[in-house]
Amino acid sequence: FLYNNRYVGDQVLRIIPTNEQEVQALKGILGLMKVDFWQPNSASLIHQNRSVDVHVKNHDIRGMHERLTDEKIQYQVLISNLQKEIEKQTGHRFSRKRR
Amino acid sequence: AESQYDYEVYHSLEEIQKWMFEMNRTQPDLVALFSIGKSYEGRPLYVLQLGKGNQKKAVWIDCGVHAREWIGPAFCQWFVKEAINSYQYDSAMTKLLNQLSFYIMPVFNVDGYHYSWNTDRFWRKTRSKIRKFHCRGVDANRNWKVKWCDEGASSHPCDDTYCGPFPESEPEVKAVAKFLRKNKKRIKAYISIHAYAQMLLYPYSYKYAMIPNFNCVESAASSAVKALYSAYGVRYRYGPASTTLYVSSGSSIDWAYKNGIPYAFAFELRDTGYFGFLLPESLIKPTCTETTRAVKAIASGLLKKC
Repeated sequence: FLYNNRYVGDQVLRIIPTNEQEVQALKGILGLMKVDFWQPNSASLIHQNRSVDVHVKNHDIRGMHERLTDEKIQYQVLISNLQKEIEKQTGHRFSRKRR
Repeated sequence: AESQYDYEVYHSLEEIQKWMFEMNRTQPDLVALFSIGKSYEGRPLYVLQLGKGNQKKAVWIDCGVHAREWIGPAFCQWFVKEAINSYQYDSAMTKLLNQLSFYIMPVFNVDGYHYSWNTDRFWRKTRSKIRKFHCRGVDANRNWKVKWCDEGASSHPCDDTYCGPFPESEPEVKAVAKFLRKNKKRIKAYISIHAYAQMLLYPYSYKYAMIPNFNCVESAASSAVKALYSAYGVRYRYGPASTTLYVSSGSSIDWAYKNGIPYAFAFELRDTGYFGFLLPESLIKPTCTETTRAVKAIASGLLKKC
């Protein structure tokens, strides 16, 4: 596997806080968990009604879903298994090379 | 050889460097390769000069400032290939290459790009080591000497938007700044290729004020996104970075603009998040085709009066 399969089960979530209260709640959640910000580049740049794309490690996925649901913050799963997407993106060439 | 090089897949740093040498060897009339310095880990910082001789006006294009944004280096390679293949066949490109020099830096953040191929696909920063901290890397688009480490940048070394221990602390940033300062009388446009968001941004990033030559820059951006749209109907938003995306300090477009380059742009290429940094290789061709049209529109504008 590419990258030693380190992204298996990781997800990319798109979260859209619709008011200032949700912005603060989201900053709180993301402050507790180490996530990789895709858009914007840091929590300080989160604004209401602007989408936030974050890469969440597989061991944090369940907790993240629970917290967002508890706070009633709308979100969607953009990429459900990052490792699979990476393999698709360039993996075919690596596998050919390996063969 | 160059003719077998596949421009519709992503390439490792080694493959891109081999490609640069091959272009230099096979296209002596249009291409000259040189290095402007070394990265933190000692890799050469290669730049291709593209065009018919040393023209008085020039355009700078850098790709790969952020390591994980692979579509950037793919575009720089695509643009060089397109320019060479269409020279003497496409009148617009022929005119551009006869009257302008293009300085193309396919991979700005060579250490980070290498790391994103071998260790962490989503690495963003450089790979410099900060004394006393276990975290590595500086955001190469927060390290320029313009309103350095103010809003939209972080002073914490572990953050993705870390501005660095001091302005131009990164050898890569220092080398490019030195080259641009030295050639600022000739360089009329600075273009930096990023992803993702489908936007075309211009100064300022660090404040909400309007640039003095706003009308000319706005008009250039408008014609660029129209040209882009004409390829496949993809819409790009455009405007000042501070209001169109978010406020950020220490950015390259603000530095280029403040150092006398009248047209400074940052492209945020496809997509808007469906694939994000994992834009499939099947989308390299349309993304690069539409962006080439936009860059040609900007460059053509430099040959007219505004």
